Amino acid sequence: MIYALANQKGGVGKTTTAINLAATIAQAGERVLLIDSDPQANASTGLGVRLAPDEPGVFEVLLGESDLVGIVRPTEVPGLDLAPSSSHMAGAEVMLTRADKREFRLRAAIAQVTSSAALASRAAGKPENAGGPPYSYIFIDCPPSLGLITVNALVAAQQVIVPVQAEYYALEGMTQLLGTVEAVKARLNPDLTVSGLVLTMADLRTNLAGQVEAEVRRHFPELTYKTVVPRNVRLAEAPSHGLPVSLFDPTCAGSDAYFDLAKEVIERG
Amino acid sequence: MIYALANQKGGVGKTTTAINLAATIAQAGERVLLIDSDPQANASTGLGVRLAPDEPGVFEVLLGESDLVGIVRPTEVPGLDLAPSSSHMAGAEVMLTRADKREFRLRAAIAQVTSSAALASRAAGKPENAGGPPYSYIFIDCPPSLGLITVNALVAAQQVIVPVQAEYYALEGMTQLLGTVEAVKARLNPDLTVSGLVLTMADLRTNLAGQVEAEVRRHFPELTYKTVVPRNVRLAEAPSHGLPVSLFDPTCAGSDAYFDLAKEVIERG
Ligand SMILES: Nc1ncnc2c1ncn2[C@@H]1O[C@H](COP(=O)(O)OP(=O)(O)OP(=O)(O)O)[C@@H](O)[C@H]1O
Ligand SMILES: Nc1ncnc2c1ncn2[C@@H]1O[C@H](COP(=O)(O)OP(=O)(O)OP(=O)(O)O)[C@@H](O)[C@H]1O
Ligand SMILES: [Mg+2]
Ligand SMILES: [Mg+2]
Repeated sequence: MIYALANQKGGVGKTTTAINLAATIAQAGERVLLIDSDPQANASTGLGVRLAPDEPGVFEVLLGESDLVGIVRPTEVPGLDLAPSSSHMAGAEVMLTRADKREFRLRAAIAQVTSSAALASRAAGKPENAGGPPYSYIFIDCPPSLGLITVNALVAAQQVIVPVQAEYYALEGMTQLLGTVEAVKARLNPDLTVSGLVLTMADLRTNLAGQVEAEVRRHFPELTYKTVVPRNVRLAEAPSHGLPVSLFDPTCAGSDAYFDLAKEVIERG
Repeated sequence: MIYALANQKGGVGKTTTAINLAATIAQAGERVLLIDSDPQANASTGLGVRLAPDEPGVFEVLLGESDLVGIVRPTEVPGLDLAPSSSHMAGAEVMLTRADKREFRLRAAIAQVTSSAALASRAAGKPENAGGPPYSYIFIDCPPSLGLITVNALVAAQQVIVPVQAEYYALEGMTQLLGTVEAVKARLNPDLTVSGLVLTMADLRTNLAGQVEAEVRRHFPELTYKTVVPRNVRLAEAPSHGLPVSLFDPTCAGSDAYFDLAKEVIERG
């Protein structure tokens, strides 16, 4: 199953959710790939990976200069591989506008990965994966925009997970975002569905977080996950150590929340 | 003086700083214009302004379909005018790539405003403004990206104010951002300088905020403003009332911080 983590509102927890969901599901025994399609490369540095200026990353894959199979690498988390973002991806949006089949570049690249015998045999190191695809879960971290990079992720994905910060502005952008998902579903990717909305950085000591949560659940009762990720400084500290929170501080509230969220995501299927 | 509020990292306080700095300086008696160039239109809704789908906003100005003078309007704050973002600006980036003089569209639009007799005479209602330009300060809120909309703001501006969230990822993106400012300065706008970096959302009870602050001041000792904006829930609550924090809760820590920051920005000139 391929999930995009998308929301054009900035700083709502897309990267934090992508890293910690991917890591928790990998630690549960699944084979997982995390694709960092954000020019900021936060999902890459948050897992301790920084590309040298001449090393190919997701940008080169989108432009057809490199293949995804070639840039995938293991991380500190057993079972979790990463396709890192290159350091000079900032120009990707403008260069992609001129590319052929510009919305389908990431989808085509992922198809190479899922049918790669080389990656499958590496995955097959685990007996339960023998003969199957290399990954049972793929997560794509998106930049804070609804431009061509995010559209590529929405075309490549089967489901979208939307982190929603428990604050006023994050609620504002939902209509624009769900409108874009519908437009992509209608024109480019009929299989695309919204897996769910996950409330993040909720400081439940404040009225604001409670009000936003009630509002989100009122508008999207079915779609909103039960799990609410609390504001927890360990989640903000973990990336500076290049680790998901489940390795950095396994007993903190952030780890518990992402463990619960992973269970819900797997159950929704 | 024209300032852009820029940082491609999402959720670092660009909009909050743009609104509260503009409002505080307007309340000090200056004539101020806030331009919302972010498709999310957070600076607009944060001041209680929502455009109807067919109403022209900054998007139409960038595409040459409407002029800036025509979309500017007063706000709840005496002395502060707003140029709102239109609701369907999400397509702006892609459409701008094909426009003529695409990086200079906002700069040309602002030139019309600063030389507009109609706006100047409205401003002249205040005797101290008679005969001068309509605004002594213009702030441009940018989206979380380094694409064409932000480049337009960097070409239109004389100075850049960079909000830096007191967290790990926000520190990561500084090199990319300052590199983009240098590139715009070299190729498109030789007058552009960095006014300063302002630390935002600093929860000084955590080690992380202290570490990031020390790191930012070590790398950029001169550029970093003395004022640090603390994490303060009143700043997150104010936009849902369509008010800057100085009108929503004038005695809170958030108001104090933006008052101090406004003094520093005016002093740096
Ligand atoms: N639950 C949480 N509690 C505390 N801090 C958090 C939490 N989730 C994320 N953070 C921190 O908040 C900041 C924003 O989160 P993150 O970078 O994951 O958001 P994003 O949506 O990926 O941002 P962008 O839009 O820039 O891609 C980061 O510094 C991160 O470490
Ligand atoms: N000092 C602060 N204390 C508490 N909350 C804050 C503070 N500054 C901003 N916020 C809140 O944090 C969130 C992010 O801030 P804001 O939207 O201003 O950032 P931004 O950089 O403009 O985001 P984007 O990248 O999406 O444009 C908002 O919900 C805002 O209300
Ligand atoms: Mg991110
Ligand atoms: Mg903003």
